[in-house]
Amino acid sequence: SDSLIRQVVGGADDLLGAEHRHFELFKRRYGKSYGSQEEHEHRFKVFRRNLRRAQRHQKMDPSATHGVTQFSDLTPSEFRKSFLGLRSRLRLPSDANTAPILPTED
Amino acid sequence: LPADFDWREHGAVTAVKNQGSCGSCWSFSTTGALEGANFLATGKLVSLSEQQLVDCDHECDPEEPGSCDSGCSGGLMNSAFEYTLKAGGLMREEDYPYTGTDRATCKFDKSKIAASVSNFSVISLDEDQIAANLVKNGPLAVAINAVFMQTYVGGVSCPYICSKRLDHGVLLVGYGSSGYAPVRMKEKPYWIIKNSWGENWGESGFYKICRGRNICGVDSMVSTVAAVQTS
Repeated sequence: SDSLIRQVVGGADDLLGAEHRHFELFKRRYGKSYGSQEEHEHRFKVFRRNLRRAQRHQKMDPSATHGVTQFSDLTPSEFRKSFLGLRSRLRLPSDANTAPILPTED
Repeated sequence: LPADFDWREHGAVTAVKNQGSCGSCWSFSTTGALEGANFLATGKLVSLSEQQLVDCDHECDPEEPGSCDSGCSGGLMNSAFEYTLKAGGLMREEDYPYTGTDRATCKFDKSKIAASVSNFSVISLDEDQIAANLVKNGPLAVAINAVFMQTYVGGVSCPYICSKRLDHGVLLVGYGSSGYAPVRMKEKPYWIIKNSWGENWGESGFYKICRGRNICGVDSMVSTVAAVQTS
């Protein structure tokens, strides 16, 4: 039966090539550049991991569209550290009230 | 309550802003809520200064000294409202422009206050109450878990599983009744959220997340602010 199945698409090399093209498009669209070849290779690895992460998010969140964004060359921890910033452990200050219950009928 | 509501259509929401590489999301959520409240109080939509909060707001946790609003290292909308209440108000964006760094000294000029807080409240987890407060008091400062937002491109986000650990401050500006969820094969109501990552991110800078199950913690920390009425 193996002889009946003939692989007609490329394997890992094609995927890597596609990911390289994705990365070039990403750099051009978001104006990204990296200071050294090592940094460039590092960012490409992170980008590849984020492509797979976007695929996982797409499966877990099918009603939205997930893909490449301006943050696709950042690790999740770099993303959290630089682009979020909520200190949720802070408690309510003394002047915070509790909102009154509003009518929600008619 | 109306089935659909969007403060952008009523002129209460300024253009999408960009916090850049700085953990100052909390300051954008705070200014967005006060911009909306000030619009309701005065009829004028004025873009307010996040940089004033980044530079000058060091409001601390009443019970945990040292845990304070800290510019690009993070903060919380409720303590930013407390700071704004104590400071007297926030300046205009153009008078105190955003730089996205927190190494500058505070340049707050009391004579240039553009909007002031009269009071602020925390809203319960109940989504009808959140919607009612949104419609009545203007856009709301909310916290959310941003894990799916790093890869979000568009549509109504309705993940099967999402952490409720809050790590990002954003602005709730409206809600819709009919974002289609193919796999759930039914219309899903959703919240409309203004983010602070620029207009190139998401749906022109906005994020839609489905309502109903406190997804990604979006209902967990919701605050409303009222602005001082100017004569």
